Amino acid sequence: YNLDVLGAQEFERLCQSLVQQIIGPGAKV
Amino acid sequence: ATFHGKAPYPSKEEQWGGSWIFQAKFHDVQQIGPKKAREAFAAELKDELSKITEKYRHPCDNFILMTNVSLTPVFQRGMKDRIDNEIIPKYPTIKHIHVWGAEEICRFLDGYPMIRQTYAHLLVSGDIIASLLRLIEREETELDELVKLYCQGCYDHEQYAALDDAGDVEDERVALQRVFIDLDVKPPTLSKYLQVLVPEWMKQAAEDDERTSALSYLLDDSIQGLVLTGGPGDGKSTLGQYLAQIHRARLIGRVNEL
Repeated sequence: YNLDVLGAQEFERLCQSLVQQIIGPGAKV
Repeated sequence: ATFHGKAPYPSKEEQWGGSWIFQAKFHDVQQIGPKKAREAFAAELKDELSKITEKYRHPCDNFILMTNVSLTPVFQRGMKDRIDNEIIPKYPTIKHIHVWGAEEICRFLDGYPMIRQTYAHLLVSGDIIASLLRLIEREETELDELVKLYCQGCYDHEQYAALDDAGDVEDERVALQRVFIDLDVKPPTLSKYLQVLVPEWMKQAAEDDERTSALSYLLDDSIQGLVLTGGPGDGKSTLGQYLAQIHRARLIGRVNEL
């Protein structure tokens, strides 16, 4: 995967999705 | 993001609990280069940890910092070791500190296809191909345009030699065409008895005195298959990459540029 093409905003969203997936939906963004 | 409680991380067996803080840091690696991006990330990590422990005194048991920067795991030298050995020990009040570099995030994306697919148009060539195939099935063809765009993207992304495969991930990037030279080759002359076993293209090539370019064989549509043999680092992948670039350039009309 080429993460660099995401740009800052999309990368942040991707990380949010990962946190909610890995830690659980209880994670407050 | 923040979280309070127990979560199945880092694994089902070892679950961390308490107060969690997550942060994401993006760096335009293509713009500033991997070396600068790693330095900037290390500085940010220290900065964020100081803010949490000294400035705001946030309760924090687990801190996870995510980045798109690749954190070279070279023994004793890589950023990953520097973070583990030099930075993290300075903040003993936070029980667990993890960084997710580009490699870790890519492994998570492998494991969570749902998330990967949300960003598929940007991230994943395999998924793009899968969705193209679905498009064909539905006969909904803006396909020409999509293939062109896809090739365009790959063409731009793949124009440098993958030196990182050989352990070099530093700033200087080498355009593929700069490492390429064509070689002279000639098919072997075989005895009449063996000639019957030889495919037509090879006979023709053997008779054509002017045909000496190795690349001409690699691009010859009448040759259905070729096997490249070589050891690690001999350039098999780079050759494959270059050939793919030529075919992409053909499809998007940029052969002369290459």
